[in-house]
Amino acid sequence: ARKQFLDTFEQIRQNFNRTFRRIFGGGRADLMILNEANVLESGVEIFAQPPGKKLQSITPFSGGEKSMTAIALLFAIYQVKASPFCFLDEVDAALDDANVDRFARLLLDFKHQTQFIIVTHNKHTMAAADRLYGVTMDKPGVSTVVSMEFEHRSNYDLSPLPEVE
Amino acid sequence: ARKQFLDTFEQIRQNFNRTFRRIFGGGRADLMILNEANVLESGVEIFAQPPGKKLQSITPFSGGEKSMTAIALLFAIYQVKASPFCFLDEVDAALDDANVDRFARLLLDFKHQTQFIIVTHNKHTMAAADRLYGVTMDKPGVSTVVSMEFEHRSNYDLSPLPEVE
Amino acid sequence: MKLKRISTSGFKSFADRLNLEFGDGITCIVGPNGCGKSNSSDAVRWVLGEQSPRALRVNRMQDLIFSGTSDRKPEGMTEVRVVFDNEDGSLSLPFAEIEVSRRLYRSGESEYFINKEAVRLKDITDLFANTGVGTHSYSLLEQGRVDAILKAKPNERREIFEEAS
Amino acid sequence: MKLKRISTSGFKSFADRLNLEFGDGITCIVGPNGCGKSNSSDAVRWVLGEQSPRALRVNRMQDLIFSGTSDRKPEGMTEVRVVFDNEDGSLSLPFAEIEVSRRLYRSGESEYFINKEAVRLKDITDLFANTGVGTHSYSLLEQGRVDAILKAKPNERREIFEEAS
Ligand SMILES: Nc1ncnc2c1ncn2[C@@H]1O[C@H](COP(=O)(O)OP(=O)(O)OP(=O)(O)O)[C@@H](O)[C@H]1O
Ligand SMILES: Nc1ncnc2c1ncn2[C@@H]1O[C@H](COP(=O)(O)OP(=O)(O)OP(=O)(O)O)[C@@H](O)[C@H]1O
Ligand SMILES: [Mg+2]
Ligand SMILES: [Mg+2]
Repeated sequence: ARKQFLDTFEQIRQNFNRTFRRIFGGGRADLMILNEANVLESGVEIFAQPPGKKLQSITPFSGGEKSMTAIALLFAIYQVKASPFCFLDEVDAALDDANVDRFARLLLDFKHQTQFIIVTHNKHTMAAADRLYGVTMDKPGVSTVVSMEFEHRSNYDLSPLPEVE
Repeated sequence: ARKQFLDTFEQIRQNFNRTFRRIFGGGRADLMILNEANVLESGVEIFAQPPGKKLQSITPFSGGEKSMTAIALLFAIYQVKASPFCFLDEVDAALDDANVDRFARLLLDFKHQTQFIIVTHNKHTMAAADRLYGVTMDKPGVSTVVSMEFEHRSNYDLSPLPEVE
Repeated sequence: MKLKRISTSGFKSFADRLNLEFGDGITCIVGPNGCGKSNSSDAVRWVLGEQSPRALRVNRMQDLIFSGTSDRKPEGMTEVRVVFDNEDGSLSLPFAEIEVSRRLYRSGESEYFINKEAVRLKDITDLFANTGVGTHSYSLLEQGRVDAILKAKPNERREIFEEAS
Repeated sequence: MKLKRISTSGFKSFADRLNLEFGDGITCIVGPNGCGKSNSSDAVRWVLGEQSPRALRVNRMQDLIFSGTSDRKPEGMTEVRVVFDNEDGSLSLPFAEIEVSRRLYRSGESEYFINKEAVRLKDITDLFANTGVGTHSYSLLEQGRVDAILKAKPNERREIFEEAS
């Protein structure tokens, strides 16, 4: 069990650094097992460094940087054990437009193996969608769903997020 | 002390309903003292009803509805004891554009008695600003502030939020 | 496995039916504050076996049933049905398509079904064990909780990694 | 009273100076994720006497001092100065203008000043008592905490109301 955990941990750790570098356009991120002697009872610490900044714990990170780092870690885990589907409810809320666009482009790489159902208010996230459902309350207090046509099938205008060496 | 508390409470309660109705365009909101017998040790419960919906506790409220309700309550308290200044950091994060606009218009009524310093990513909130500071990191990891000129002094285009009878 | 569709009746603000077809790739759900987007993801969480009212943003489970508006009476029960494509056999039942459904009555009585056959709640949670699907995986990210994985205690994080291995 | 301006040196990501003039009305602070907007409001919180590192998003108080980047050395200390217009006498000192400043050195040593005169931290928090300004009033709303007042226990809410009476 210990060996299996350490193998998985190492995979996630490498995925995390790679995905972090892609979504931040540089920098690096790391995971550390706090108690090497007793791995299956240990905690896991997170360190990260946005481009140009210093490696630090995530405590002083900004709201948007925390969201991006969390997204990088979640996708690092998904790469090891993909959920067949994933519901993400407004994970882009703290992101500025440039970062929402990077998040949307990151999704393009994972959608072949995972169905994403994403609640959002942001047009950049919508640009990555294969289909769009609009929820409304024409009668107050009563929700209905409408299938929405895209004016823009700009899914094809979104380029995938490059790997950062 | 009990009398003073009850007077203040009643003021806040009325302000809360009035401000809630303005920012939601209808509905109503209420505060309840849980233990009437021992007011100074009691809890305060919040009930609210967006237009067309049912009066309920705030537990099932949406993210945006909770932000709006919190803003209404905070401003209800500010009306009783105005802070000379108020720092609001991304309080509009969960709001759709229509609601950000309502929030920005609500600010217009309070700015004569309170200095507001508001961190935001949203253009509708910026439309209410008397001055705008842009923070950037030209050198990575080093912040600087720039005073930003308005192309739009659209502060005068924002109309105040009407009272709802 | 793939998520094919969800149908609900009387669930939260979806007084009538909610029908959502999920295809491959990215499905975006959009709409104004309070219109019902997060409610639709609560439906998925609930039918997969969620037992905590707090995680479903209600005070008690009966509050999942449409509770009426100023011009519409409450419903007496709610039902959520979700259909999976099981061509790859990742769900350990010998069917190409699997429908899981859950009902709740105002009385508090619950019913559970897999492919129309009455089962216990445990049969539903067992079905999804080890598939990466479920209420404890990080594949259902609630609004406002994107950085939960960063805030988790180091030991909780290790448990998430263990689950992936 | 009115907030006139804040000046900082070596505070968090503001390696050099931060100077912000606050006028009447609404001041908006904008910029990309991680550029330093919330750091500027941490500076106000700190100079008003905040003693909890968590509330300032740091692990320990020394982390408030600019910690360097890949091409710039760390600073040895940080100072924040905030100037108030006290024409209305709401601050109980006989000056029309009051400057409060706070310094922290890498050694952990702290210094506090009111109008250039060395004081204790307590003198600063006492100065703002009953003015509606301070780290415990709801006039400094941290990012992500807009609905803190809704999540507060009913008794905590009562305390907020008591403070307003
Ligand atoms: N049992 C119920 N009956 C009727 N309405 C309900 C019920 N439960 C919740 N609601 C309503 O659903 C609304 C919240 O919906 P939801 O959380 O899905 O909004 P949302 O679209 O996610 O909005 P936001 O963008 O603000 O997050 C609330 O107004 C609430 O009153
Ligand atoms: N002592 C320090 N020295 C150098 N940089 C620091 C220090 N403390 C914090 N920072 C940096 O400040 C940045 C966060 O700034 P801040 O929280 O103000 O961002 P923000 O503009 O509010 O962004 P967002 O829009 O995402 O909320 C982090 O990248 C962090 O590394
Ligand atoms: Mg929502
Ligand atoms: Mg911030």
